[in-house]
Amino acid sequence: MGWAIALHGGAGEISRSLPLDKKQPREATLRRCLDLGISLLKSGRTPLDVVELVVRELECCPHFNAGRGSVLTSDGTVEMEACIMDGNSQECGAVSGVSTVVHPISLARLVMEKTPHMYLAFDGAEAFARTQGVEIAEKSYFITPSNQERLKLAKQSKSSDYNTEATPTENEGDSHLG
Amino acid sequence: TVGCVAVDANGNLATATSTGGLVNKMVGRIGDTPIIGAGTYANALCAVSATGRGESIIKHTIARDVAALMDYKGFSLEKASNTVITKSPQGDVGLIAVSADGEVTMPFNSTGMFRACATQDGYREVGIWSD
Repeated sequence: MGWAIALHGGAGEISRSLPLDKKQPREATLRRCLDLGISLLKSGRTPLDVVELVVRELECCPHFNAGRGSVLTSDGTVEMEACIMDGNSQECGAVSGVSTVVHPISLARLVMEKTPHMYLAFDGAEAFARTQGVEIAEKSYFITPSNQERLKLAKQSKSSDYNTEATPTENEGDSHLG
Repeated sequence: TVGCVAVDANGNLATATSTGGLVNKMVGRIGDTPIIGAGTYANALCAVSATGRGESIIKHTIARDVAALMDYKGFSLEKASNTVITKSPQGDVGLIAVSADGEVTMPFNSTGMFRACATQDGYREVGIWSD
């Protein structure tokens, strides 16, 4: 028995021809977040703290589909989801449809710890975020030029990700799932 | 999607997942990995965070199935995770998981998965594709 940690930044159609400018920053973020998690575990932080803090870092990376850098809806908006769960107590919290919360994972933890519920969505989740004083940002903070281009390409190819697989060429080898 | 699972030296487990969903999804769509039991689940045996096509992950209750196979069939973390990934729609699903014993696994059936892990005994891995 000993500590262990794993993290991911999404799965899907990731072409082996993924350009270096898309591959390197993601690998660097994975390494940095792994080091952060190891450091937190070694310092005695609880696993619940560790997973929240690591995911917060991943949410800050515009190259991953969460927080800043989230992909866009058909209307060009951002609607994020997050969930956190403690193994021993099996307490959990989740949010969906948040559009201005910088760290949805921390809002999910607040749902778990500060409400009698375990899942808040859309206007209710946004209103709860305001009562908790969590960090809020303009919607433009979350939207990257890269994701605007991806939405444009998806609309041009009439793909919704549900039933049309973009080729690696169409999406520059980037995953469009997960 | 991003996610993290962790276990401390005392076997305490936790999981977290966060996502923006799918490109060009309908406004109001809920249906990705941060659904409790579907793409994110933890109990006293393991902690799991999944990634991939949300609708598949929800329909197949990926994260909860890993825990259930360990609980009801006595599978190891690796066997339970591989069983779930093998039986999931091909190309749609990946997951990361740790057990209370400090095991770690990161299987996927898609082309790739951005992933990293480390254990107390010094093992460390950062990868994208299967090799």
